[in-house]
Amino acid sequence: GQSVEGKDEL
Amino acid sequence: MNIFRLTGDLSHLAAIIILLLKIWKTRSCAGISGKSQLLFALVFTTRYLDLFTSFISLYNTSMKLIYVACSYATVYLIYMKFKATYDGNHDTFRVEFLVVPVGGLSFLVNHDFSPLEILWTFSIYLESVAILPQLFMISKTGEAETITTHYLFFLGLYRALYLINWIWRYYFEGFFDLIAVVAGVVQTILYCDFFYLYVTKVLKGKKLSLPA
Repeated sequence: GQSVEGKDEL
Repeated sequence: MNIFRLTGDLSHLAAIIILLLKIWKTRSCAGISGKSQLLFALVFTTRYLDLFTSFISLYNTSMKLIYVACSYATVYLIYMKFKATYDGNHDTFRVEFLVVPVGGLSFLVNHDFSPLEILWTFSIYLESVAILPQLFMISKTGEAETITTHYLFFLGLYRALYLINWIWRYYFEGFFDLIAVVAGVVQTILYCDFFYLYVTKVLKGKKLSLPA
């Protein structure tokens, strides 16, 4: 899964 | 950023603004589930804690701040300013039946067992079911104001557009987030019955009322 830093979606 | 993601965000924003304006202009929150709005405020609060830890873009930061601010403003209008118009007698969904299982699930199924990630997961799961108190309220009273149905339409459309965005991102960016996708599918399915009524009734100029 993606990291917290990578959360570009809303 | 693709067109589905952008229109999804704008649809979400439209929903939030429609609801705020409806309450503000009519000076009333009749027919609106305060419980759903409390859950959405909790969703935004737990999801956007990364505002403190990472910067993605000006767009990302501003939208997050707008969503959070609007959701708190909505809760304030319902439970404080226009409390007298709040229809608590019909807003009887037991939110603990959502929050407790969702909380447990976010501890069990997540990408990483860290506080921020668990809270993000919690917000994703909770968002998928947060509209249930509102839908429950409509099924109880058997009707909804037309402006409320526009709110629900844009709120449902937003996650449906995100689903297309995720298909797009999977093919063109190799991006895939199982947690978000499964929760997004559940969320969109919950709106299907409403979408049907919206298209067959509201768009034809009729009020949304359910058969007794």
